Amino acid sequence: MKLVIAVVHEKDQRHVQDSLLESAFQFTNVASTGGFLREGNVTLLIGVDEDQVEQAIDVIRESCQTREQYVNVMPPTMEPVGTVIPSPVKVLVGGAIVFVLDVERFEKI
Amino acid sequence: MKLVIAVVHEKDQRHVQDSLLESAFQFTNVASTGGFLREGNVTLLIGVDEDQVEQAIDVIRESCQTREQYVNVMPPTMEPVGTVIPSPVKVLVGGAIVFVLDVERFEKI
Amino acid sequence: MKLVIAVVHEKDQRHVQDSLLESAFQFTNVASTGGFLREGNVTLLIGVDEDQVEQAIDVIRESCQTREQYVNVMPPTMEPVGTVIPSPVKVLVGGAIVFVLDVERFEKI
Ligand SMILES: Nc1ncnc2c1ncn2[C@@H]1O[C@@H]2COP(=O)(O)O[C@H]3[C@@H](O)[C@H](n4cnc5c(N)ncnc54)O[C@@H]3COP(=O)(O)O[C@H]2[C@H]1O
Ligand SMILES: Nc1ncnc2c1ncn2[C@@H]1O[C@@H]2COP(=O)(O)O[C@H]3[C@@H](O)[C@H](n4cnc5c(N)ncnc54)O[C@@H]3COP(=O)(O)O[C@H]2[C@H]1O
Ligand SMILES: Nc1ncnc2c1ncn2[C@@H]1O[C@@H]2COP(=O)(O)O[C@H]3[C@@H](O)[C@H](n4cnc5c(N)ncnc54)O[C@@H]3COP(=O)(O)O[C@H]2[C@H]1O
Repeated sequence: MKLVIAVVHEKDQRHVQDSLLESAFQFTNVASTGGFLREGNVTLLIGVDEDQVEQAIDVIRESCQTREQYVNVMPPTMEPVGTVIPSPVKVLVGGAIVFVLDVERFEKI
Repeated sequence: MKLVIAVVHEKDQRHVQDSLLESAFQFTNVASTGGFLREGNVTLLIGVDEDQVEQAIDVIRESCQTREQYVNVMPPTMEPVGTVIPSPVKVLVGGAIVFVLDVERFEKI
Repeated sequence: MKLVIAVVHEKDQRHVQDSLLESAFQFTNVASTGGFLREGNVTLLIGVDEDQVEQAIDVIRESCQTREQYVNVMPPTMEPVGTVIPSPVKVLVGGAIVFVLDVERFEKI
């Protein structure tokens, strides 16, 4: 058993969940926010058999697109805003971040 | 140190938490939703010593009951709903899903 | 790759996040609540290279302070409150709880 933890962009959330369901994966959704942009995203906990890890990652890859986003980013130390005019920075968002962890023991009670 | 991650049904949440406290387990609650039914549940993060894993799972098992629930499930591809009349499907809910992960390092700051 | 899971007190949350960003760590925030006090706190998921674990823990340690808090704690079995007058108990809060887990596989999609 492995635990796949995937952080997915809010815009891709619906598509990823539907694709996982169609491939008969079971999972749990946890609302989360990004550390840098502080925008809402979703963290999926997906317990899978070892031989399904590859397929789970493929399903996630096919339903997430990377896109460019312009953001006004204030460095953490710039509060209060006042006179500073933030210059937009282009960041790539979307896609997904995937961690695969080993599960020593799995119980379905 | 092991990290027990338990996904518990909303109806059992209160009972499981009280039982864990009575057995002097420390834990953190994370609100979550099920992938299939999209109903609210709770994901517990319980850091325990290796020799307490068995007891933690027993406490969870004793406070969760499995029950039948009839749900109208629309397959993900059936949107918009319109003319389709979903037929109720009987699923077993309740109980809990438990993952035990190895913790390489634990710090209490 | 390691996954650092840190449960941080609500009062230290802002400081820890800013310090992690200043040290160029990437992370995801998950809202959570304490099992015992049931107060809001935050669970940070921080994926780091193996050689950065020490630094990540140092950043967390420097931004969390432990403080004393008086709480009225009703033992779980004391509901409804009615005639019982809870006597305040002094607990130490703040600081952080840190779990370091091994990541078998990391993908940035
Ligand atoms: N210091 C910095 N300077 C310039 N640009 C920066 C930056 N930190 C992040 N970014 C950019 O901003 C995007 C959103 O990051 P955020 O932390 O809000 O949202 C993140 C975070 O919630 C999560 N994430 C990424 N790496 C992580 C890690 N190592 N551990 C835990 N969560 C991670 O995945 C979301 C998307 O990450 P992704 O890398 O695709 O996309 C990132 C990245 O392109
Ligand atoms: N494709 C499908 N077809 C028919 N019935 C289906 C189904 N997928 C799920 N079910 C049924 O619906 C119940 C609720 O699933 P849900 O995903 O909402 O809520 C799940 C989910 O949040 C979590 N969970 C279960 N297995 C998981 C896994 N492998 N990884 C992560 N979370 C899991 O535990 C909750 C309860 O799961 P449990 O198995 O007791 O109960 C499941 C199962 O009996
Ligand atoms: N049975 C009990 N009797 C008397 N005092 C008790 C107690 N259980 C907890 N406390 C005290 O109350 C503080 C808050 O605990 P809480 O569970 O709300 O909030 C906890 C919980 O969310 C998390 N946490 C602590 N240990 C954990 C563990 N082993 N696994 C998962 N989460 C943990 O970190 C937060 C802060 O924990 P910390 O130990 O610094 O601080 C704890 C501790 O000093």
